[in-house]
Amino acid sequence: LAFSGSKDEL
Amino acid sequence: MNIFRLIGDLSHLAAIIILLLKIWKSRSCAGISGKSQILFAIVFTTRYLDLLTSFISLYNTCMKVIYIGCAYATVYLIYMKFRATYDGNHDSFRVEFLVVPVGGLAVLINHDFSFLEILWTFSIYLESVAILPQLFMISKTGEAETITTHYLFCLGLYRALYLFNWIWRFYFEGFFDMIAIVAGVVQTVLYCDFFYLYVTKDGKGYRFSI
Repeated sequence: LAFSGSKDEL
Repeated sequence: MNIFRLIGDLSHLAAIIILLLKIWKSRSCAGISGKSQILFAIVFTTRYLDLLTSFISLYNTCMKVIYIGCAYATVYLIYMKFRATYDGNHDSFRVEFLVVPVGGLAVLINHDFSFLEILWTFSIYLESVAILPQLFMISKTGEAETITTHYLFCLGLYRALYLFNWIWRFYFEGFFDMIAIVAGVVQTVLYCDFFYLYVTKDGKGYRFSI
């Protein structure tokens, strides 16, 4: 599971 | 960035601007839940604290600043400038029933037990239910103006498009974020009943029940 991976999303 | 994500972001932006313009042009926030708007302001504030710690892209930074700015502008219009038109009696959803459990869940289920990460997780969970005071208000008064239904449609469409974005990212990037996905599914499901009414009533203002 990618950690903090969706921070590029809004 | 893929097409679902981009259209989703633009749909989100459209929703925010539709609401601001509706209130500004009509000089009234009748039918709008101030509580939902406060929750969205909290959502953006707690999620975009990384503006202070990391730079992702010009697009990312600009959109975050616009979302936060518009959210606070909306709250200002409802509770300050046009507060005489705010229908507080019908905006009676108990937000503590959302914020407290969501806060507890963010502390329990997160990717990393750190301050910023827990606030980010809190914002994801809170966003998924932040529209409930608005839907509750509409169900209580039994009606929504046409422009308000357009606002809700754009807001729901945004999260539905994000689901397609995550499917895309899973297949083409092998990426997924379970917290965002589960919360996103919950958020989208909350709009389903509304989507059905919006489409079948052709987006006209209507008497509305949930």
